[in-house]
Amino acid sequence: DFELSGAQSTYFNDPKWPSMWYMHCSDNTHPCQSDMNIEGAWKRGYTGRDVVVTILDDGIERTHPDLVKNYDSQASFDVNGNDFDPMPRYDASNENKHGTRCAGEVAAAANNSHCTVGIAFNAKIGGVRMLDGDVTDMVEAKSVGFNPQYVAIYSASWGPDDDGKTVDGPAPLTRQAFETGVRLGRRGLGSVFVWASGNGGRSKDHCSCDGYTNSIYTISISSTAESGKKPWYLEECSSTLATTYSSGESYDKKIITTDLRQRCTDNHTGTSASAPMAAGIIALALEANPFLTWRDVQHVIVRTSRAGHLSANDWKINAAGFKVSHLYGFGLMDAEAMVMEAEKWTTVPQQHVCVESTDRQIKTIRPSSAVRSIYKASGCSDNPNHHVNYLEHVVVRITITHPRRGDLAIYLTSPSGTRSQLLANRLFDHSMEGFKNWEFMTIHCWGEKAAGEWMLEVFDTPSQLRNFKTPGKLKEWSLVLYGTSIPPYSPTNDFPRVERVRSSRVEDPTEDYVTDDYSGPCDPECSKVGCDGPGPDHCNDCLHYYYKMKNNTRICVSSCPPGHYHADKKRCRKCAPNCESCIGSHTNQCLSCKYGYFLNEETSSCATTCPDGFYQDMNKNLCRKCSENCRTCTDSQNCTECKHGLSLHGSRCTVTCEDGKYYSGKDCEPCHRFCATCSGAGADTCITCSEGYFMEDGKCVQTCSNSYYFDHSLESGYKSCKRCAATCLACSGPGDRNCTSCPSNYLLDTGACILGAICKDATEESWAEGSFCMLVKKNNLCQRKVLQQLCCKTCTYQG
Amino acid sequence: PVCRTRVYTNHWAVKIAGGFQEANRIANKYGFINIGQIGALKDYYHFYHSRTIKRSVLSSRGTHSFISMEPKVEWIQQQVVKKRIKR
Repeated sequence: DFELSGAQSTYFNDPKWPSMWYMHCSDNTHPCQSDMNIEGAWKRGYTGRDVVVTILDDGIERTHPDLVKNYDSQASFDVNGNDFDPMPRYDASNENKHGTRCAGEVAAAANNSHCTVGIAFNAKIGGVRMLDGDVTDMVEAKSVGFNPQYVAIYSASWGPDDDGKTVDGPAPLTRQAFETGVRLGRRGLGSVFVWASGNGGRSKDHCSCDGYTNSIYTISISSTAESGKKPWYLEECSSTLATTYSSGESYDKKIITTDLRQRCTDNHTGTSASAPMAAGIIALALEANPFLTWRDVQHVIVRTSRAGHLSANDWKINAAGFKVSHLYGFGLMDAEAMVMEAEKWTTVPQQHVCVESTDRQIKTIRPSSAVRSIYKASGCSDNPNHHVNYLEHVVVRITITHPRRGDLAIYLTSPSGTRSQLLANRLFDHSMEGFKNWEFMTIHCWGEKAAGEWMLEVFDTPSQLRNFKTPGKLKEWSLVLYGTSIPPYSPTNDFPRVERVRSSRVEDPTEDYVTDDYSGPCDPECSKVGCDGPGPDHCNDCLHYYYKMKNNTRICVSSCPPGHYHADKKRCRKCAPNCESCIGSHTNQCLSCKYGYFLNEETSSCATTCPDGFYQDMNKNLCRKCSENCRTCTDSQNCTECKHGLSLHGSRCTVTCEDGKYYSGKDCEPCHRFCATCSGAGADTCITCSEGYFMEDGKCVQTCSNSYYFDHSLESGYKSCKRCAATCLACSGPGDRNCTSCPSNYLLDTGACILGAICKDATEESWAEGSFCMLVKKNNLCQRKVLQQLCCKTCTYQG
Repeated sequence: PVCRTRVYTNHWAVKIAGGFQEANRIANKYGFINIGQIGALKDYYHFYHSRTIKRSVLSSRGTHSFISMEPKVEWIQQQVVKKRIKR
C-alpha cells in the first residue's frame, strides 16, 4: 500500500498522473483556481482503505493492471449471467467499457507505473454486470441490493433515456431495494447510493424526470468543466446535490481513467465521469469515519461542497445559509473538507417524515398562464414521531393531466422564500400522459424551517399549436417533508456554512458536546440507561457491544466492526493487524484475513504469501494445502515443484526411476527390451529406443515398416523411421521424389508416382500405338512432358 | 404521441411467505424455476419459466398464471424490459 505524508506535493510513477489535473495542481507557481482537495485528504492519511465500492454497470475488467490489486470479488456479481464473474462481454465496438472506466476513477492502483490513479486508490472495488442484457425492475433491485452488508457505496452512471421526453423511475422492487438498503445496509448505517445526474442537456431534458437521480436515497452528482462552466450535456435539476469535474468542450482538459482491454483513456466524459469521482471522495470520508450513516454522508456533502469558480446564473443562498444552484447543487465536492468533517462528525438525529396533504381541489391550467397553490404546513408539529422542523429533502408528489407534458414548468417556494424549479419545459416531450403521482424533489431548502406557507406554481407555455379545448389540470399535490425535529448539527459539526476558504485547513477547536439537559431520542444502540446526545457515542450504556476509538470515544454497535472480536463485558477488542475477524487478539487467532492477506488454516494466522506446501485460494483468501507430493503448487491438482526424490511429470510429482525403468505406482519396473527409457510397460510407451532399434510413430522397431523410410539424420537425437510422402507406397527418403513403389493406378516415373489414367486412355484411343505415339517417339517428341504422359508406354518402351 | 410497447420477459418477481422451501414447492407446481431471492429483499423470489416466450408484447397467459391464486403468493409481477442508457 502506498502511503502519503507531509506537505510535499504528491508524485506517482503512473504515466497519466501528471495529466490528472482534477486531482492536483500541475502548476505550482500559482495557487490552484479551485480543486477538489483530493491530495489534502490523502495527506491526512485517507486513501479509501477498507471501504468497499461497487460499480453498477456493464461489468468490470477485473484483470486490468490498474484494477487487479483492489478488485474485490465479494463486491462483484454478474446479474445478466447469474454468476459471480462480472467480466465485461467483449465486442468489436467495445460497447461494454463503461463500468471499467468508472471503476478506475474510484480505485485504480497508485504508483504501479500503469496508466492512472484512483481517488480512493486503496479502496476495494467491485462491479455488478447488469446493463448488458434485458434490464428489468428485478435486475435493478438485485443490483442496488447486492451484498449490502459488505458493499458500502454503490455508484451508478445510467438511467432512463435523457431524450427530453421520457419520465421514468424505479419500479416497486427497486424502490424497495433502495429503502431496504438505506435502512438495513452497512449494518444499519445505510447503503450509500451515488448517481450520475442526467446527460440530456442538448435534448432539453430535466433530471426531475429521472426517478433514480431524483430520489432522496441517491446522491445525485452533476459535472463541471475545468473552466467552471456548464458542460454541453448537463441537465439542470433541483435534486442535484453536488458536483465533480468532468470533460467539457474540446479545449477543456479531459478525465483520464482505465479502459477496456487493459488500456487507459482520456475520452471518458459526461456525468458518468463525475459520479464515480464522488463515490471515491465519499470512500475517503467513510475511511475517516466508518460510522457515518447514509444521511450523515449527504449532510457532510451539503456542508463541505462549495460554489468556488463554478459559473451559473442562479446561485442563491438559502435561509439556512447554504449556497445552491440548479446546475451544481451545493457545488464542487471538497475531499479534504469532507474527511475533516467526517472525523469529528456526530450522527444526525433520527429522520422524520411529514406528509402534508394539500386540498384536493382540481385546478385548471390555462395555456400561457400559471396555477398557484399555497399550502400552510405545520411540519406535523402535532405528531412527535413525524415532526419536521429542520428540512433535508423536500418531495412534491403531483398528479397533473395535460395534453402536452413538455409545455409544463413547475416551481416550489419554501416558507423562507427559496424558489426552486422542479421541472422546466421540455421541447421534445409530446406526451399526453401528464404526471401521475410523480415525485419531484428539491434539496434547495436544506436546513430551512419546514413550517409555513409553501407555494406550488405550475406554468403552461404552449410550444406549438395545441387543442385548447382540453386544458391541463392540477388534480392533487402533497408535500413530503424529510428532516429532523431538533437541530441536526451538534456543536462539533459546526463551522461556517457559506463558502469555505480553501487555504483555511486548520481545524476548528473542537468543543465537547454540552448535553446536560439533553432530552431528545437516543441512538437505537443505547440501553435503557439513557444518553446525553443523539449519536451512538452518547450512550450511557450500550445495548449490545461497544468499541473505543483512538480518541477514547466509546461507540455502541449492534455487532463488532471488521477487525474486532467480541470480548468480555460487551467490549469489542481489536484483532491482530492482519486479521479481519478473529477469536482473540493474537496473530494465531484469526478467522479471516484483511484484503491482501491469506489465512493459513493450520496456524490460524494471516500472511501476504503462503508457505511451501500451500497455495493461495484467491477467492476465499486462504492458504490451502498442496497435494501430498508437491513442494509448491498453483492449486490442489497442479504441482509446480516436487518434494525431494520426486520428479514432475506434467503437473504431478512421481518417484524418479533410473534409465530403463518406469514407476508403476508401486515400484520401478523394467521397460520393454526395445526401450532405453519409457513411461510404461509396452513397446509403445518408449521415450527413447535401445541400441539397434528405431523410433517409429511412438514405438521402437527393428526395421522400418512399409511406407516408412530410415532417417539417418539424428534430428531428434536418435535414428528413426519416418513416414513416406502420401503419394508413395514405399520410399527411400523424404518427399515425393524418393518413391520406390507406387499405389495402384499410379506409375513410377523417376522417383515420382504419376497418375496413370492419361496413359491408359491414350492406348485405348482410336489412335493406335503404331500411329500417333510411334510418330511422337520417332520424332523425338517424348521429351515433351505432355506427350510423354500421353504416350508413356511407347516412350518408355525400349527399342 | 409516442406509442410505447411493453416487452414482457419470461422472468417473474414473486413474493411468497414461508421461506425458500415453500417458494420452491410453489415454483415446481406451476413449472417455474426458482432462481433465488431478489437481492436483500426478504420473501421476494426470482422465478423463471423456460416454456413461455422469452420476449413478448403480450403478458404471459397459461396455466402457470394460476400461481397468483396460491394463498401464499402475496404478489407477483411478470418482468418488463426497461430502456436504460449509460451516461
